[in-house]
Amino acid sequence: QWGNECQLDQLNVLEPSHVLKCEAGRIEIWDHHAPQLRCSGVSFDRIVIEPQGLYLPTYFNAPKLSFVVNGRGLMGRVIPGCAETFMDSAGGQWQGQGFRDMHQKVEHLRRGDTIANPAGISQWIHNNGNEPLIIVSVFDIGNNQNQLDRNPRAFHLAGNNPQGQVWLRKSQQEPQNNMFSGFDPQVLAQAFKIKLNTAQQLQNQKDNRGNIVRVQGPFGVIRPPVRGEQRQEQDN
Amino acid sequence: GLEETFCTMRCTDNLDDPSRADVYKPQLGYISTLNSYTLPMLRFLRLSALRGSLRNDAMVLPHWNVNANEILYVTNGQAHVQVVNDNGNRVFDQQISKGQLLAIPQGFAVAKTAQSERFEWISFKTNDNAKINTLAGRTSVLRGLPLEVLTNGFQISVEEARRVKFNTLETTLTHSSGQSGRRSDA
Repeated sequence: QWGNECQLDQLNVLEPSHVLKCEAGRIEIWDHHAPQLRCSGVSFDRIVIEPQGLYLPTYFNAPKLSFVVNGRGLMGRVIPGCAETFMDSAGGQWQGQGFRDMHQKVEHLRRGDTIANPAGISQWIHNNGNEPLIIVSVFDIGNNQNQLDRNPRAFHLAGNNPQGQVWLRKSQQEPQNNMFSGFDPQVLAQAFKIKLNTAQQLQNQKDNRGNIVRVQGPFGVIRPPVRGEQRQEQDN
Repeated sequence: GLEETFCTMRCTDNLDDPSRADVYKPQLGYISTLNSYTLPMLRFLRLSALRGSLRNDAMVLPHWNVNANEILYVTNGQAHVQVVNDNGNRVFDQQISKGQLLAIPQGFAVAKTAQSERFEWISFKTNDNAKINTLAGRTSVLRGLPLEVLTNGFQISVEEARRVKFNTLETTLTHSSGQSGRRSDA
């Protein structure tokens, strides 16, 4: 696969080759078939999340290193086997009346942050600022964590990509749906112990918002305050 | 020193003993794994294995392989298997039975439901410390997401999102009929 790809006689400046437009942002993708990127074994993208935009949970076949170019926001990753260490409950009992939610760690993002994410770990990002949140990422598709082909492959847990994975250069590109949409809704209902219509909702079949959606209402995830942020409640 | 180290390195282990199962539910079945922690030789091979045994109507919750490809070989019984690719398309939806082989690429989601009294398989994984991530259940990816991400992502109510997150208490195996581990919808 890596024949003569590094026999480069000339280097060029590279511009994004594909733009995926979403309800609350866009994803710009550089063509990883470009000789320089093929030689380096990487691909590159840039996501722009508008204020109140939410980049829905997605995982990739390769590790990635990201850099926050502009804006601020919140980011969460779900790591297999890790506990939900962020919990909001009045008495510490998650089945009681005071229980609201529990989830894995949520982190604040701001300009200059560099984020490392292993292959297969899903990540979501919310822009809670007043300006676009811009993040650039390099995907190390030549890394041994990637055991698929030398293409960046996104797996969406929610949302979808109506334009399809155009960077794969398939002759007939089809819209990309989320991972639940491929299962029989009955299987999902059995696995989640939920009603069939809720299982169908998980499939996002009638959704054309893309993978960055606009948040409806407040985004009240459990998160510690950033340094200098006022506490909402005063303890005695 | 090779005689005392590499030459004497243990290179066999038995995966068929239910008493060493990593996941065990008497009514559903068991799963045992062998990786470089349990058999250090596998670090050199960069391979690992998983032995599974499911009783009738038991289900392995939908999951994906985080860092490995999986080669699944059925040693006994039958199961219905669905596999979903990165495009969200169902790329496999069939019954598989004894003697059949299925290769499941990294990242592809898979669900298995036993359709015989005893469905047994061996999976070889192309990583000595292969990891999975489940889509449903107590340690699943959806359980780790905030309710707000679920309500906005799937356009469902907070109550529905709560059911999606918390109704299934199991981590790996469940009943496909849906009665086990189910919490009240109220």
